Amino acid sequence: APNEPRAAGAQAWELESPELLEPARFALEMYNRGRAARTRAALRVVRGRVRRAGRGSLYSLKATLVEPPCNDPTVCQLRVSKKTLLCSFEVLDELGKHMLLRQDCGPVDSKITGAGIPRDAGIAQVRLPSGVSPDSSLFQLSPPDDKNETFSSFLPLLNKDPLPQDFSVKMVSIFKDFVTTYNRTYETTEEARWRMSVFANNMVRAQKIQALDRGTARYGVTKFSDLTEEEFRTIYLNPLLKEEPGKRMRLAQSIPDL
Amino acid sequence: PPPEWDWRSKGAVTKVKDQGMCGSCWAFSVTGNVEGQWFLKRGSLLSLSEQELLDCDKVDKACLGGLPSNAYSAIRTLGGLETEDDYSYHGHLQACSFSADKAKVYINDSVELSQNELKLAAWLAKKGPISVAINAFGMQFYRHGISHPLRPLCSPWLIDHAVLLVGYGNRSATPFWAIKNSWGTDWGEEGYYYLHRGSGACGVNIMASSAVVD
Repeated sequence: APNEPRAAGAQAWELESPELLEPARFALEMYNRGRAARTRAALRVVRGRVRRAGRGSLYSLKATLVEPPCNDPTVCQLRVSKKTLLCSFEVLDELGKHMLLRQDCGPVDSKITGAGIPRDAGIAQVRLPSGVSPDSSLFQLSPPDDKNETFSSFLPLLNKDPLPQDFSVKMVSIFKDFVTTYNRTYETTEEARWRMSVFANNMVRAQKIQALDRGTARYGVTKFSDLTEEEFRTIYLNPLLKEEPGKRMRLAQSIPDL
Repeated sequence: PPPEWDWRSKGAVTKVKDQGMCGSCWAFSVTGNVEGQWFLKRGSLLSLSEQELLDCDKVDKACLGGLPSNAYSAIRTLGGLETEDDYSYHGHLQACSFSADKAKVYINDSVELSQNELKLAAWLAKKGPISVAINAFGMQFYRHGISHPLRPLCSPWLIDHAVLLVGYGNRSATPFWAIKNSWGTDWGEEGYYYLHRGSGACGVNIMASSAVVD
């Protein structure tokens, strides 16, 4: 495998646009993958920086994309139909091979709600069963029938639209369990509803992570399950580790054969 | 290196702590390492103050993040670390109230360790727990077991969390690192995270470092 990035020695350089075009074009190609020609988004503006180490370069791009006018009603309602999108991409170029490590797009004029997350940021809205609203009575603890930590049993239901009744009922039940286990309180019904939709979306994400893991790990509900990825990253993680080189330290001697 | 090792069973690791809603993992990774180094050199296990680093390490950014290499340097400049009891954790930035005469622990230097995981295991077994930084992909939903994400999903280029290697071994033929996290005992395996060993998973080998106590 090519040299690993030595985060400690890597600098991030602001780039003039010509050098950005190739990684930006790759990111746009990934973004448009699977779309018919006339429905593809176009790149309007891109800026960014690169961190080089070993034989690799990591491009952190901020790009403005323009979605074409949507004239297929069956598609519009599904996809984020906002015209202009602000995207951040992380594109790794190792030995001339590009890899899209991260893509995060949101409408430029998103309406911010609740915990500062765009209302239409593509979160799966969980429809509650009719007559059930997430008020306090909702959260009387009735442990869900399946304690299965990765809820793989309900995922196939997700593919149907509209979501079937038992998906929502199951989701409400699991969410109640979460709220009680981790002693969550939400200020308003709207916040509770929003958190439940984030929770539902996160369960799908956890299931995907589970499917792609090659170890023996199990993923599912944790005390962070009602946080969006953005909130979790902002509150609990430490992006400085990849951005700043930090003080150089001398290399320790290896341990002689024991 | 020995086939397996665990500093928890040798008294070199304090209890799992909780950084709360603050990006101070870098401070917990460093205090965990210094606690181990002090234990190996002086024989006493002291729980050390992260709040001192949040408040008094002016190079790093408290809850907005920091780097272990800067933190080691700050500990040397300050003159040492106070204990958790004397300078307790509040999870947000405060005015620095460090007093040198209350410092119970000092360090003489800090070193960067090899990126070779076999050498890291040998170093850990001989010299103590290691401060590392990883890509935290999937950790939001991690419950237990040995995590081994696909490399593009957990790229060593996107490191965003600092933790502490306290041991290593194999579980039914799967090699792992035992990692002390700082998200409380109600996350993961009683606060611990198990990550595949030997494949550079999530960049675990990229930023390994340690304090030096002479």
